[in-house]
Amino acid sequence: AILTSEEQEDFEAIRGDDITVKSYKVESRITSRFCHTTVKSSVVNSGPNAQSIGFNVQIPKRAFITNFTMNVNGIMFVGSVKEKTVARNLYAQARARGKAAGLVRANSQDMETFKTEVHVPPGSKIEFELHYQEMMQRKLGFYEHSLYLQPGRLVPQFQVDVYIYEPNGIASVETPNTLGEHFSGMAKLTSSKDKAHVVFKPSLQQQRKCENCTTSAIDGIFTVRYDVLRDSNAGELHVSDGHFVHFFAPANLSPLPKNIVFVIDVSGSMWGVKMKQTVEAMQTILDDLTLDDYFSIVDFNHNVRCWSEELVPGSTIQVAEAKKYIQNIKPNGGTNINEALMRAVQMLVKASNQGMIDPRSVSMIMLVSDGDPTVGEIKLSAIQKNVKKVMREEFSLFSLGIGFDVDYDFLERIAMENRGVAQRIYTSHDASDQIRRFYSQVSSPLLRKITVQFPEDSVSDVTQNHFDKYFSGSELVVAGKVLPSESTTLNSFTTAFADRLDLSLQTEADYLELDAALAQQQHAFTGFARQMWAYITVNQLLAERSLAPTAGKKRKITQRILTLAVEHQFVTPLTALLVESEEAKERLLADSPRDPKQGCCAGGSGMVGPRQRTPVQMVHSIPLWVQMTTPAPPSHAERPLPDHITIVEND
Amino acid sequence: PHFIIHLPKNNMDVCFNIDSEPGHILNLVSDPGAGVVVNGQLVGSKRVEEKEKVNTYFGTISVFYQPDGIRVSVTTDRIDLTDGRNNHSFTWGATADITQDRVKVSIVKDSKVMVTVDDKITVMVLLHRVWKKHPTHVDFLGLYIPNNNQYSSQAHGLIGQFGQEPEVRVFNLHQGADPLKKEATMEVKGNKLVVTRGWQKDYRRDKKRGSDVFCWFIHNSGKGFIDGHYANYIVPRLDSFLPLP
Repeated sequence: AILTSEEQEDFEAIRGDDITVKSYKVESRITSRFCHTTVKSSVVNSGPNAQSIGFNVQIPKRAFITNFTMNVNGIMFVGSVKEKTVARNLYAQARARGKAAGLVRANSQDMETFKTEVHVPPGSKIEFELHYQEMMQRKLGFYEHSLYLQPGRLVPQFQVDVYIYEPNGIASVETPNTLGEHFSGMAKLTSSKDKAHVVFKPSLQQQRKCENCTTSAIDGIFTVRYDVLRDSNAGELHVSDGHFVHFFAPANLSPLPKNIVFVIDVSGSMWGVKMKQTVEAMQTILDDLTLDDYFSIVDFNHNVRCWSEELVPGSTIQVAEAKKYIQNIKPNGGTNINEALMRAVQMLVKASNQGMIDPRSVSMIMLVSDGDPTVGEIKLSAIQKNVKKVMREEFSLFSLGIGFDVDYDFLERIAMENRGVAQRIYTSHDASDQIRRFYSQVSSPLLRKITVQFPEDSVSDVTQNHFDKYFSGSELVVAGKVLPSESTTLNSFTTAFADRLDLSLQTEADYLELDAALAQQQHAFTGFARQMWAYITVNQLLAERSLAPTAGKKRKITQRILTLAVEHQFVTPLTALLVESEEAKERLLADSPRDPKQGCCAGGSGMVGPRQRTPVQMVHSIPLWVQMTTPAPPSHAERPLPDHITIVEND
Repeated sequence: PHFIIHLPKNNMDVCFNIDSEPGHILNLVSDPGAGVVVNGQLVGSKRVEEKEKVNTYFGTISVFYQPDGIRVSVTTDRIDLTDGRNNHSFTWGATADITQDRVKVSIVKDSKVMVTVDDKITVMVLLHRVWKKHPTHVDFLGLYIPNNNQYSSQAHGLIGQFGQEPEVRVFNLHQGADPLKKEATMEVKGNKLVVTRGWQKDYRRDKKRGSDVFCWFIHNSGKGFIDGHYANYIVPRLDSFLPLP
């Protein structure tokens, strides 16, 4: 980082006895909802002794790290993604030499921490550079790009740039002040029809917590929120670099009526804040119901009770009764998830058999639980089988897992297997908001049975193109490869059902137009379509893998994930990032070890929960003067592994 | 707007203009027997000078199918489908086929909408987009209704009344005031009218230039050719049927 004379003065002023950060720069390039973020930091060991210098970056859980480089006193370490088994071997070798160390992530709501430390002599200069990519997911009508900024120190050159390029135009863009009052109005936004640029560049003085403070006030999430213009309800088709991405987010359609059974865990572990916040959330959720909706409540501990044995319309009287019932629940006892879910399904089946359910309506079960089953059927695989067996094609299951005592992976699996999604609810002061937000995302189904198709021989390797539901404010995304053709345009055909309505929509895109436009853009992320296709495909394969019924199928999926992740340089749960010096004499490794609670998400569903990723581990094997430190104590979800353990690795 | 009525039995086209006021809703087809009503709301051209005449065009065409309670409202901006409880809105930006109960709507991107009711009555609405900064012109809609629509015997309206084709006789062909336009006498519905030979445009095949349709032009807003006065066809709402006589 070359500092201006003014910045150099600042640098000298803050130069202390330990470590000085010369510059900290974050740049995100979002093109057609796909984002490439680069975090660069230039640090000097300005103390008299050798010491550890850390580089911690919080990245969204749904992002894939694509590269990490490090320049230590002129020696460059460059990253490349490798198959995980290779990484594991190197890790083992490094461990044998006593030089193993880890990079860990802290479990926060949506972020995980990429963390490394190098032990360097005095005067050392280190430059870190981390790259990651993610797809923007539309929720409640917006795409939200979050950057967790925590430079740790005052920085002479601190800058965040977010460049957005949306070929069809930007409908709105804003930078809500999520960093706190201290930085109110400091983010500068410039936007035109299809581009936006947000700059956040606080001076050294502005970074100070108070006028004479030596600590930085920058510690929080920097947010950019935007939405795109949509000419029609048929969706947008973007073709670039031999790949296509189809975005489907129709608006101005009336919501479908819902038949909903709330299944609420009221076991002893829910006692206290969890129950209080669930009740709070339910008060608002029930108010959202209309006369067109039907609902009931099943609450369970070791026993299962129904507020009403049958679905009732969401009238003011029924809603008031239901609210009163929930208010009076006193949590105690065990957890009988199996029985509760069976009862909920029976209720929907009965209503359906009695002709109470409008065939165009959406029937859903919303399970809220905070713990594993302890009563009745406790084998998770058996519960999964039982639920799948009784669920009908037109029903779906949504799961909310409160806290970390619940097997979230299980909740996610049963939701995914039954046309729903899962969401982890973090037990914090805003748990009721989290529940409400999740409900808002799924409470307005607009379309059912959505299929996006393309003319024969025009495309290949298409990602998921059948979707059970489309919810208001979300987006369905289908990507694929474009096959060579004499035609100059690609067409897509979307069919769907709405309330009393059958839809068939058509859209088209020119093969070359977008690439020509991208070539004119200085800050666009060219190649977005190729990476986005791979991102969605890998995520879908990870989801398929978690549901694979046989070891053989799982192996095949694993191989496909590995091939794609290596080709597109994604650090996935199955790959690792090898960081080598230019002559490959010195080597570091960033790894994502197996997480028993690994779950995943379908890339294109438009409604996905955060992908739970594992700690990134990093070891070095050679350089004596680069010493990786021991990672921070693991969080609750990342307990240290016992010394003697039986492992079945890589399937 | 100008109307061209094709009379297949008489093998001729008859045309007339109706210049009403912007905002007025004209009833085009009112068929209580079939439960279908087609109305058009007028929009005016931009006024350059106070004294200048404001031309009117159709800015909204509405098709209401009473038995299913479905209304399709086509404007120059979007196409709305409402059934009393739900409202689904589509733009001109994409080709789409929508079916709700017995009503089918086919949108051809930036071009036209076909509304078919109960497989018996079809209406085609053509979108005419003009240069946004044009000093006087505005976007407008054209309406095309095929002759083979299966109306009930109760069908009426500016266009619907010609579902039952009247007897027409044209005679006394002679040179008119304009040497390029011949005049004649038309006998229709017991009236004798002075008509002028002219032509109007059909834009279905070529939306830019259109194709000429030669027709006998009826003066005074179709007076004598249509039943009653054109003002009798002004209705209060987009889903209003014509009141029974």
